[in-house]
Amino acid sequence: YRHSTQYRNWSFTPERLDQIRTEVNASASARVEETLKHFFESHPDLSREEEEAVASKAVPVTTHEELLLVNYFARMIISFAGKMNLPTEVAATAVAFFRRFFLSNSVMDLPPKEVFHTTLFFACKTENYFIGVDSFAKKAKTTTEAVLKHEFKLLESLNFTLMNHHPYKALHGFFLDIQNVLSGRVDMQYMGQVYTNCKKSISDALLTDAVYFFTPPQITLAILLMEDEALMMRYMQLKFGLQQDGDASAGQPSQSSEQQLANGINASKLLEVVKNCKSVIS
Amino acid sequence: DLHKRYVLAESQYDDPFIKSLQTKKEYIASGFRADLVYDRMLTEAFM
Amino acid sequence: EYSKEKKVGEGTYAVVYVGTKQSDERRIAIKEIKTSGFKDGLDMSAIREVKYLQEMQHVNVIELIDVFMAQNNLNLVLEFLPADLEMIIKDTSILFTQADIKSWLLMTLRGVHHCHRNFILHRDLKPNNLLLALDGQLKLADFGLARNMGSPQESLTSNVVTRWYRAPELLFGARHYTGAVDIWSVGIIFAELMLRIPYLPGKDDIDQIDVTFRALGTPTDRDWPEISTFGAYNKIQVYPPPSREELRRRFIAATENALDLMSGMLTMNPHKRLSPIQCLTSEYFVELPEPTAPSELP
Repeated sequence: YRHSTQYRNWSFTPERLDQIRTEVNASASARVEETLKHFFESHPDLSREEEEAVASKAVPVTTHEELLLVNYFARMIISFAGKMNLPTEVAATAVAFFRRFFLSNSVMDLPPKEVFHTTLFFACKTENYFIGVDSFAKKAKTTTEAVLKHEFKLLESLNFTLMNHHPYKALHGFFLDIQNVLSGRVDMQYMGQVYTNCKKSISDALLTDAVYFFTPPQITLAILLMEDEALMMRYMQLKFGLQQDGDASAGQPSQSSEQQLANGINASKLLEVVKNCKSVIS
Repeated sequence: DLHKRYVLAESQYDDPFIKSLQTKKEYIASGFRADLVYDRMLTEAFM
Repeated sequence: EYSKEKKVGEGTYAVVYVGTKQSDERRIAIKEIKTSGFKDGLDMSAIREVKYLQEMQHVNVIELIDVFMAQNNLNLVLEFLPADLEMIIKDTSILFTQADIKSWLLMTLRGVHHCHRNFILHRDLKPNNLLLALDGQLKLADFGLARNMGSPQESLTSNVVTRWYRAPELLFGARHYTGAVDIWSVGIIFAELMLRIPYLPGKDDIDQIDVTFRALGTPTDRDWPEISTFGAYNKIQVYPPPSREELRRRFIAATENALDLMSGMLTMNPHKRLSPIQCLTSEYFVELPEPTAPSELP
């Protein structure tokens, strides 16, 4: 994972992510101001009322407003993908591409609606779910030009990194490992329900900044913790040697040396990370 | 990876979907293997 | 940053140039992907090459140095690799030894192992996609047909791998195959290295099935469960598998371990075919002669 482009290009601290968004917004806002200035210079005959009307409309959106708008459309991608019966991973990739696009582009330069179908179609291609553009445009009730118009810009904005690791496979992995570690102590029908609920929650988590701060398996563990804390804590005790009280701040974890050697994981630290992830997602 | 963080214990897994695929003739003939699927999911979980 | 100096190849979807990276004068190849004339936008082959090569760094996988857009074309900057295994095999003025074959096979398998442990299938292994660097290292190239190993619910296309290197399950139209298809290709390449001619050169897809089974025997339900469910199975001729003696006569210079390895890679039943790790840890690689050091390869 550390060799992956997802880790190398798309992992940030909260501070760095804020800085990126602020810079993108500031840059676009400056362009808006400049455009407005040129507009007034080239239209000297405008009345004072007209100037005030234009100025009151041409207000740059704030960084926070940009984020709200992007997340709104990202959510729509998921529901639209559902209506088109696209696989879960395609929808997840489209959301990832869409949100990453707006880490280097402002909604003031390119309205989210203009790249909405582009990201979905491109995600279909990158996830080996190829639909011809004519067929896609027809189902999406748009034009092929609209779908393809910003494809290259999208590719550039993604730094040409197209591989995505989503938490869904990790969920399946933990689903299996929990059965092994808690063998005979967990009801399988209940586990099935947990799996289904977590899968839905993962789709929600992909709309948060947790994807930038945490790894896919950490997000999965956070979702599991939200879904069934008792099950998760029991799993972490048996798997990673977490202390009974699960208190991450209570000194050294009581892992056996074999467990530490076997998985090289500090259980208390992992729990702390997972709880932080849970907070971000919540 | 000499120190994987998981043990692939196929007999312990109750995965109805994968188990159903293992019995499908076209899957068997294609070379489909459940252990490869499990290994991949576990790798993603512990990467 | 990059100069395009000489056009060295042109295919359906790309033009390849050799050039130089200005900052360190490194020799590079630039694959300029054609973008016009593709009604579905950026071609899938280009997407695959970028997607998978970005994730892999291994001495036996071609390095993707950079990617950039210029004049509405996508350009992939790759490491410069002046030769390929097909050139070496076909050029009868180049003599090579069993130790050389072992070295090339070892590097090929290491590259394949790296792909598979990243859950990537290459799906187009053949001698002219195994490129050779100036230092003798062999590198897997052309990831235009690569993809992630299929999720359980996915159906993959069987129309992959160049015909002569295509595994029997693909010939029968299998849609849920695994990395075993790449191992089959490597087995054919191994045979070709030893023979210095194509091993199973079918004239068309139907003929390929016949050529394959005539050489290696027609599989039955007993050694490959459920093979008879493939539609094409009922129309094929039945041939006996070759005896060990026949294989020894065909591959005169091969040791017993070499034949074991090749047979393991060319096992019909994909379940029983060797995995990359089984290949790499086979006795063949620990018996004499040692594999030639890459810098000393032809």
